[in-house]
Amino acid sequence: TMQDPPKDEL
Amino acid sequence: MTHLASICLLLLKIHTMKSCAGVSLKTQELYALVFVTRYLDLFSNFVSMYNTIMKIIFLSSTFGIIWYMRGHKLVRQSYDKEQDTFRHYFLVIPCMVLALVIHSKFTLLEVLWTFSIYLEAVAILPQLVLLQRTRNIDNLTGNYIFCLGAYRALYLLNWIYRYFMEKNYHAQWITWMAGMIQTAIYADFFYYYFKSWKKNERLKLPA
Repeated sequence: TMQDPPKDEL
Repeated sequence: MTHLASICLLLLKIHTMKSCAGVSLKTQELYALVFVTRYLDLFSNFVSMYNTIMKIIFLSSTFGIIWYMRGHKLVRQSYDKEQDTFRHYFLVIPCMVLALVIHSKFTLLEVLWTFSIYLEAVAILPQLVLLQRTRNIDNLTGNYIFCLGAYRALYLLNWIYRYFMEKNYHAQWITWMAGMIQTAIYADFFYYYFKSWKKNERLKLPA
C-alpha cells in the first residue's frame, strides 16, 4: 500500500 | 504566494472593472469544489498559522468571486454565459471515479482529498476553452491565468527540493503526477503568454 501522504501543503 | 497573487489579480479585475468578461464561472465553481473537498481538515489538522490562514483565504475568495459573478448586478451582466459552456460533470465524475480507484487510503476524507487533487489538475480547462473563444483578453485576465498556472509549476520545483533536502519527506505520487498533468495543461497557454509578452502584443490564443 502507498504511504499516507503528508497534508502540509495547500 | 503566486496562487494568492492570481486571486488578487482576478478580484482586482472584477472589483475595479466591475466586469468578469473572459472569466469562466465553471472554473471558479470547480475551484470552490476543490477547496471545499481538500480543506475538510481545516479544523482537525493544524499545520501552521500560515497554512490555516491561506486555506481560509482560498476558500473565502473563491466563494467571493462566485458571488460577484452570480450575484453582483453589474458584474453578472458582463459574464460570457453563452461562451462558457463546459459541463462540470464532464470533469467531476471522472475525477471522482479515479479518486475511488486510485487513493492511498480508503476513507471518506482521503478519497475526497484525492478527488480535489485530481479535479484541481483539470479545473482550468473551462477557463482555457473560454479564453480561446474570447477575442479581447485583457491583461489582468491573462496574468491571472499565468499566475494560476505558475503556482503549480513552482510546486514541482518545491517537491524536488523537499525530496532531496528534507529527511522525513514522503513520496507522494498522486500529488506529483496530478501536479505534472496540471502544469502540462498550461504549456500551450504559457507559450502564447510569453510570445505576446516578448513581442509586446496583446495576448491571443489561436482558435
